[in-house]
Amino acid sequence: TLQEKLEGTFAGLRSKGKLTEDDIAGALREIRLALLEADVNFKVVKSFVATVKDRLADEKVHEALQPAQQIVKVVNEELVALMGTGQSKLTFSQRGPTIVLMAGLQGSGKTTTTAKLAKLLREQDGKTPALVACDVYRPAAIDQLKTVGAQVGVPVYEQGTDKDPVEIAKWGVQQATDAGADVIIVDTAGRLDIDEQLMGELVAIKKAIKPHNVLLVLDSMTGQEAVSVAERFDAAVAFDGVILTKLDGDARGGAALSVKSVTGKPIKFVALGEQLDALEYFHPDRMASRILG
Amino acid sequence: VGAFDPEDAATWERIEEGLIAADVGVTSTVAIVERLEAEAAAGRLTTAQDLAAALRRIAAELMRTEQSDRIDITANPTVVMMVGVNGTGKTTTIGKLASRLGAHGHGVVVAAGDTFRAAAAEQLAVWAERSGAEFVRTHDGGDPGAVAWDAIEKASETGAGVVLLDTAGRLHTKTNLMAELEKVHRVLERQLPGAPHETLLSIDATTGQNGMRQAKEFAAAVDVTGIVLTKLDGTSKGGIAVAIAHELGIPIKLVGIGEGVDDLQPFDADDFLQALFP
Ligand SMILES: Nc1nc2c(ncn2[C@@H]2O[C@H](COP(=O)(O)OP(=O)(O)OP(=O)(O)O)[C@@H](O)[C@H]2O)c(=O)[nH]1
Ligand SMILES: Nc1nc2c(ncn2[C@@H]2O[C@H](COP(=O)(O)OP(=O)(O)OP(=O)(O)O)[C@@H](O)[C@H]2O)c(=O)[nH]1
Ligand SMILES: [Mg+2]
Ligand SMILES: [Mg+2]
Repeated sequence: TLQEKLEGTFAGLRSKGKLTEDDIAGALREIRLALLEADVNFKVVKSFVATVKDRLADEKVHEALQPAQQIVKVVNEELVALMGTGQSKLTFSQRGPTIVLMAGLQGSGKTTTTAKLAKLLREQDGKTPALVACDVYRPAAIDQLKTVGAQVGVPVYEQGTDKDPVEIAKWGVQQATDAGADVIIVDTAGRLDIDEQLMGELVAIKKAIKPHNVLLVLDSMTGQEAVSVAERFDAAVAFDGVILTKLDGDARGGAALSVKSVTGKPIKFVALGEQLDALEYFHPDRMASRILG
Repeated sequence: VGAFDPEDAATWERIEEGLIAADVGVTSTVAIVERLEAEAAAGRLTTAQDLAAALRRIAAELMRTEQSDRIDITANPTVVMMVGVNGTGKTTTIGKLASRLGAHGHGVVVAAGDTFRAAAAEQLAVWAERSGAEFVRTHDGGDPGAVAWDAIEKASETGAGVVLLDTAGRLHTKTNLMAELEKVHRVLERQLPGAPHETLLSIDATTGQNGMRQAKEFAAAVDVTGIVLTKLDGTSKGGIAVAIAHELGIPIKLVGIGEGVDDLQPFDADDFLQALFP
């Protein structure tokens, strides 16, 4: 752990009593390494370490009885502060059904998460959800959403793969509304943030259905590019929050910190498995200690 | 622009950051920078072009592995097993491979070894049909080992030269799922000496340092012979593949550059490194 590494760095300090500037610099290097290994974006790491350096000086940590412990405490607090501010719950509509639009890179977990979110909202918030299948590109994508929709007992509205996803979205939302759904979750095809045509399609879908929530589904193992991917999705569709997936693995998930730090958008949910009940509200303190390692 | 000043600390910081930004990771970044510093100290780098060329050359040297970076399909039939973490592009890669091999006159059997995920077999069936390959599957929840077995049976029946076996995505941290993968591997070995001739691990180019964990654990479970680096058409440079080749000695064999049937290329170190260090 970071604390063990720092204790190792300060191992020869028993006699000295106080940490020198070199000791603090060594500690900051360890913190930087830990965050880079955790996939936090290097620019975010740079400004984060600068913040920590100031706080360590303010706290006079060089005089602390347990400096390693004190430093880790400060780092943890700063991580939680960075990730904790921001609404975790979804925005629900004041009148008419709540519309949720799922977006993200290929393979990040959108289709699976769409079904999980429907299940969570029904069980925890007593909602009556419906799903809309707007991925007309990936082979058997609609089949996949219909299967997971059935597994969670939620209707799936689809029009096959020959229609325009924007039209399907509009039609699906209308159908679901008429059928009495009060939450409508729209699954979309995975797309690259640099694909102009597909990003244009996403913008058009958003314009057509006016969602109350646009959620970026982000794989927790994403590396340094998480920042620019998130920035491009944000510029295109101003997403409201992030769902971080595959956290049942051992990816440290630094991408979460990077995205929150750069876009200001909160992590709303974390996905912790392939089963359809594996979705939880986000806890910043748990994420902070995971990133620190 | 133009001159490279090896005495300038800011320049070295930018070089390091460039490597980190490409997901090369700290360990391989240090290895590359040490060699670069040696070349700079020897006076061999004076311009920015010298620097870029040196970076490409050093990275190429570090990425060189004992294993071939080509797929070997000389065995008859050749069995290729596709493994990797969820959503990294296994099924799509098999679809592309089936089409490419079919176009080169090989009889191909495509086997739906993912018996777990919703519509997994249906997804692969579409790809098999597109390439004209034979398709083998079982019922949902069936035994992937049985699919592997049936696929090799089908190949000997039809004289197909290549078997492409898809497997379910799985996190390397799940012991039971990794054990299942080892079991499928053993089924192949027992049924056909030498099989699987290639075990390809799909690594998403957007993956950060967890890619090292993935490669390590999958290689420990099923002797990975090569990496398919997918989604390189995105903005991620796939630097994690540099670290995997350098630190684990596993070669990149194929590169995925899109979602279409033709978007698969044999790995070309020069192209890859040119994009990484322009
Ligand atoms: N272990 C684990 N696997 C997950 C999680 N979420 C999704 N998956 C798996 O990740 C893979 C991709 O999930 P999908 O739902 O198909 O992803 P997608 O974003 O819809 O993919 P595209 O539509 O192709 O962009 C599947 O194998 C899922 O079962 C998770 O939280 N943990
Ligand atoms: N842009 C791009 N997308 C890709 C590439 N390879 C695969 N994909 C997309 O990534 C998503 C996941 O691909 P799959 O083939 O389903 O991945 P998988 O590893 O089989 O997924 P699981 O079986 O669920 O673990 C799909 O939307 C593919 O179209 C690639 O090289 N580039
Ligand atoms: Mg999907
Ligand atoms: Mg698959």
